[in-house]
Amino acid sequence: MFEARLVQGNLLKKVVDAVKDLVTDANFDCSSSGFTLQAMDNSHVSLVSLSLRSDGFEHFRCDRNMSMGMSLGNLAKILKCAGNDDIVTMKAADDGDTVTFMFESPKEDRVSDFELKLMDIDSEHLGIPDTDYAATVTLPAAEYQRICRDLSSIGDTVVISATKDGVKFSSSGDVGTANITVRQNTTADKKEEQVSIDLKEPVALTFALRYLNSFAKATPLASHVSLSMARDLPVMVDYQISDMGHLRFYLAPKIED
Amino acid sequence: GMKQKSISSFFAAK
Repeated sequence: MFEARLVQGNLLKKVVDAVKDLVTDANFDCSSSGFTLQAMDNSHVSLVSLSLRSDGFEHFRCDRNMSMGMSLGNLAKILKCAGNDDIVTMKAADDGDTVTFMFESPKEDRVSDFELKLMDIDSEHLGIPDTDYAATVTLPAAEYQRICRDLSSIGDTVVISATKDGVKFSSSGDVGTANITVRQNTTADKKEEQVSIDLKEPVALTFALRYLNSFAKATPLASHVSLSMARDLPVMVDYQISDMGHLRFYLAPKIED
Repeated sequence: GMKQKSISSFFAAK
């Protein structure tokens, strides 16, 4: 059987809210090492990769590797019924066709359980190669969200270019053009405002803003987000989930025809 | 013009 108890239950809610608009149905894979999900969006332009390590759960038991297909919309509906401070426990039998979510209030005065029907989902797993990225910028997650939102009002695509001067986000459209540059700032008073840039070589890539905007729905998960880029390769947008794992998005670039 | 690549053209199926 599978059983996992997460004291910070709202973390699961944040994860599902971050991906449910991008991915409709997905398989959650459970093994003794943890709880993972890999899924492409409907147009196969981006890839979501979630990893929650077993040691990040208060209790984790998985006797047999299993894949649980869920409608993320339905899962979000169920998780919405959990209190913000509730402890969430997931349970599934090896051969069952449901997964149960149990919500316990911190004061232990309210317990509820919701059963979600599992579904058969055909999904192919993609191998994500280890990449030597040319540039990685780590910036406040709220700042990334703001950049994507602001540029979306100007154009549909963004050119992200990393040079020694900083990382520039440029967009253009009917309205005009916009450029936003973030520079390294590791001495900001508050740690949550710090920006760090790791540049091995200059790189510039073009991406569809609607996907980058969608990834920003993960903002509540982490104080910072990292964007890693290499020439002619998908960008990796990485939200670290403290003490547990990560939620990563990969977006294929637009390339000159 | 720019052409949108698909993610599976970069990451092969396992």
